[in-house]
Amino acid sequence: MFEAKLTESTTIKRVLDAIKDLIQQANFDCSADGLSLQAMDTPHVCLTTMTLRSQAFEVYRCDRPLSMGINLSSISKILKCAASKDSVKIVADDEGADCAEFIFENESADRIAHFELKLMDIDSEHLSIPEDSDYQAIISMPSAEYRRIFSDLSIIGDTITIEINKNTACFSVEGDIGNGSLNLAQTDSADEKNPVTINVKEPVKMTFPGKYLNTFTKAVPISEFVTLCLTDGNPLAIEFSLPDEAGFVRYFLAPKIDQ
Amino acid sequence: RDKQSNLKMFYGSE
Repeated sequence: MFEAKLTESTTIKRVLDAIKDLIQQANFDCSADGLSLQAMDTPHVCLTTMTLRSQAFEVYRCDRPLSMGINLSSISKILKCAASKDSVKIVADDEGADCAEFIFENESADRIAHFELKLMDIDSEHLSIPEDSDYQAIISMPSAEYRRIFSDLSIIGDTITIEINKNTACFSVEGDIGNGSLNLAQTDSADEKNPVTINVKEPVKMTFPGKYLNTFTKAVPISEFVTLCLTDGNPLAIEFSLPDEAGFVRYFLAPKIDQ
Repeated sequence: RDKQSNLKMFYGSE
């Protein structure tokens, strides 16, 4: 038996919004620790991982691990039927269930909606990502700042370079109409409202596709802050953490390389 | 000038 109840549908709605433009379908792996998924986009440029830890749920029961193959567009359609303050309960049989049940209940518990989502058999490839990579540079910034930087720059062109030196990050773009750049310095005071922190072991300069960096802005509502981790020649890791260590959405983006 | 790499160049299958 798998049973998981979220107090408010907002949590899962936001998480799905953050991933549904990158992947069409994925296996939601349920274990005693929580709900997680890993999936790549078709051209293998971006890997998305998501975890909702068991403590994110008001009720969480997973007697034995199961994998639910879900079409992201279908689950999003069903979750549109939940008001943001409605609770969401997901129930599935752990013995080869062919559908998962979604129950939405309003705050006063006098309106209860039931939906069944058909599950799919998805043959997915799991990639092994190093857990604690020793990154050369890590930058943390308000997620609203992330949105502004990459929605602005990706309008100019799709080749975005991130260069991080001591205390400064430079984001630049080259496009058909021209180019642009933006420098962001580490904020001085620790009690600054919207801090930018930059940790550099070694300066790093890498180029990434702007289309993806802009798509990741869909995760901004999840978290007040975002962390970008870079190592020369390796995929960029971007993390949006849910409050109270309830989980996260992470993206791994393959760099553009010199030919 | 730049070529888009893909993740399979960096991460192996589990």
